[in-house]
Amino acid sequence: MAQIGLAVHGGAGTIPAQTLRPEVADALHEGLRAALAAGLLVLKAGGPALDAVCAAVMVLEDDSQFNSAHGAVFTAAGRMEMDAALMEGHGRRAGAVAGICGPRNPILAARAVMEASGNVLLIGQAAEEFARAEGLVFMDEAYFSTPSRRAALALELARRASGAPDTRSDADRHG
Amino acid sequence: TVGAVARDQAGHLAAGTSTGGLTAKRPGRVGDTPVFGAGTFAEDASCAVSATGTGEVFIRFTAASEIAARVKYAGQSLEQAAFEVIAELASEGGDGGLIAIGAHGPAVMPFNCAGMYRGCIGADGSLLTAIH
Repeated sequence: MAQIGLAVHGGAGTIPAQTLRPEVADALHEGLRAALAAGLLVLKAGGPALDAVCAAVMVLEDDSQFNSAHGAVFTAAGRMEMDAALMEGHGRRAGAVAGICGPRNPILAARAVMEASGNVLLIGQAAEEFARAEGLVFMDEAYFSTPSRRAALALELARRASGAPDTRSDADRHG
Repeated sequence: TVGAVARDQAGHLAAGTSTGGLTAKRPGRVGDTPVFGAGTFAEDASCAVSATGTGEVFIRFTAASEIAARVKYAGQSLEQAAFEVIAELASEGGDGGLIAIGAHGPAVMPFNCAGMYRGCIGADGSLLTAIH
């Protein structure tokens, strides 16, 4: 029997140590621990790595602190476009979705693509329709947005309009 | 962007990544998350990887499969391959980090920016999390 293993991430960037308030840091640690606990439960019960990964990612998708699903950032057009991917090392099965907004857990849409579409990657509205046909839970757009992400968009668009230099790191923009 | 990598009792690996993209991105822009071999990858013979950062660079340099190739063909440890690839990406403008796990041993979580929200389970089952 192999030794089980699990890791999670919630994004990277210039996370300012000096201004990260203790209560904010504590909440982030708590969110990461909740994801680990969900994945570990599956692995300890002898479940497959695929299920453990889905369980952990779903916890992070449901947590508005992290940039995915509930808490996703906005595009320049003020909409949200989410991407998700899942791959299994045993046989290299893979499924992904891109440019979607609707499924509460995009990682489950990626899994549906892997298990039920015969494809590897589906995009946009057709991917949303496929996920709906597979019975996934959908949410209104309002569920995914948060005031802090909307404020970040307004700030970035104002910066672009003013021509001020972009001082954020790439990881910040992407993380 | 969020992600997870796992190894189960049968020794099988898996990787998953999910993202909202980047703030004020061009509509239609897709980063490395759904590009297999860039932001997400899993192969029992080498490793499982989930990345977060400058998607365009992680795609162009096929970050995840680069790590897998070094493990499989160059005989590098997962730690050496992952840390070297992340360091090389930094010099190409690829800020960010990744988590990876192999057929044996602990997960690795390298990053080349100030911090990465990350966590893993220790050998004793403890939940370890970090930011910087």
